[in-house]
Amino acid sequence: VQKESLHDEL
Amino acid sequence: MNIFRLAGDMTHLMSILVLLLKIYATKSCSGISLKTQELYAVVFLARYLDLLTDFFSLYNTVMKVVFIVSSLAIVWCMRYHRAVRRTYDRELDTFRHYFLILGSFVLALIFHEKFTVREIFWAFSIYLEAVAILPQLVLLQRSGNVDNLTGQYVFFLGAYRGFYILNWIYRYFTEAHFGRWIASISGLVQTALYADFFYYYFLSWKNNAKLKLPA
Repeated sequence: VQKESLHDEL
Repeated sequence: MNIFRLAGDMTHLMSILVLLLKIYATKSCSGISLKTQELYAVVFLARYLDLLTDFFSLYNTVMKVVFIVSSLAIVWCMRYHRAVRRTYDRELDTFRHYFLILGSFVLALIFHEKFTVREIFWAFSIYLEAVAILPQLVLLQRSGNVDNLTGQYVFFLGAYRGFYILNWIYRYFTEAHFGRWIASISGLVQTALYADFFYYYFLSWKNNAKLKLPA
């Protein structure tokens, strides 16, 4: 899955 | 993860611990806006829809659970806990926060990263978080003197997004395609809303006086 579409921040 | 984001998350956690301390230690929620707490519960529920589907790290998952559970526990406490609910400033906490929810949702329908349920709820939670403090700031101005724990709560809550802004600047310069414009612009607005509070908080700290916001 593309990284930028996932929100890795709280 | 970078030091700015970690500092931001710890400051955010600190604000929640201070609020929990105030409510449990003093058995009072005077000076605290229930509407702001309800808005934060909506923010976390709308933002962490991926809690059960995406796993980034133990830290990420644990913090999401802590934020959701603590915000719901505070709302429950202020609404139903026998001793605490009596101290709620119902007649001062009159901000019509439903408009903030509606406005944020409409904005999310217009500006989002992708037109999917997940992304629209994520953008909604980002916009709502930016304005969620408004009922609390209005309540502080109306209730005149602010007790120390409440002042510290709002201070840490405002400071955490400031650290996130440093985190976005850092990631912008260190990661190739890092463009978190929705979160960055919204975070700037969110932190700016605390500007006058920070000013009076600093004055009260410098003059070692009680924090008083001008009505």
